[in-house]
Amino acid sequence: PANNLGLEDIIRKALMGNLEE
Amino acid sequence: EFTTEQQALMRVITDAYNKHQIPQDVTKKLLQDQYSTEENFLLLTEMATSQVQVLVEFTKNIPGFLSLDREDQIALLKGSAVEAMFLRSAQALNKKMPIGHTEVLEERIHKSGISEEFIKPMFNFYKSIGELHMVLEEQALLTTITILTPDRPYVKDQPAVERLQENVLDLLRKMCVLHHPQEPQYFARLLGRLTELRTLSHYHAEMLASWKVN
Repeated sequence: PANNLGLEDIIRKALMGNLEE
Repeated sequence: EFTTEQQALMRVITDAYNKHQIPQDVTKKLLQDQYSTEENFLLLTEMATSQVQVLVEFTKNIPGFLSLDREDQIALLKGSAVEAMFLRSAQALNKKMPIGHTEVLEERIHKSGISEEFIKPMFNFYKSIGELHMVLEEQALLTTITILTPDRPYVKDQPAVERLQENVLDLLRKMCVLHHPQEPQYFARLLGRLTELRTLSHYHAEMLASWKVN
């Protein structure tokens, strides 16, 4: 996550995973 | 004295913190053969990505977090990721490691292409965390307090976050009295580290920029 966009992508993806579960 | 709710809160947070750690296959790579600066960059980037994923998994377990507004959840995680990462690294580097491992890790960071001017305050911070000799519960609660910081950019419902953070602050304060009865200033010292963390995080963007250039 070398920039904020990358960081936000990783966070969103990790959070959404929870929704799908 | 801890209320029943506080005992439950502590158990949930500590269990989640203990459960969600960086996978061993990722950390093992750090101790393998020598890498070039480019490979070091990629490896540390992979570590950082893993740290963020672990942070999110841990955060999902904090009671009340998933009830917050979805965009506020993102804002809190985005605002605290770097600080939580520094905290987790500090705890990892202060653990007792087999002989030689600390040196390998430190050498890797020194050879990563990050400017020395940024590395020094980072290691100073790691050392100051080590001197606190925190128990696992305190580490977990301090990380939770960092995540639940209401004044991060773009957080809309600050009072809701503040309420969650206050519960954890109260719990940590009681924990400090219990575990460090001889040190009445211990709780204040822990909170002082959070201020130090903010400063480190502030320089993080500059650090990344210098890293890329190098």
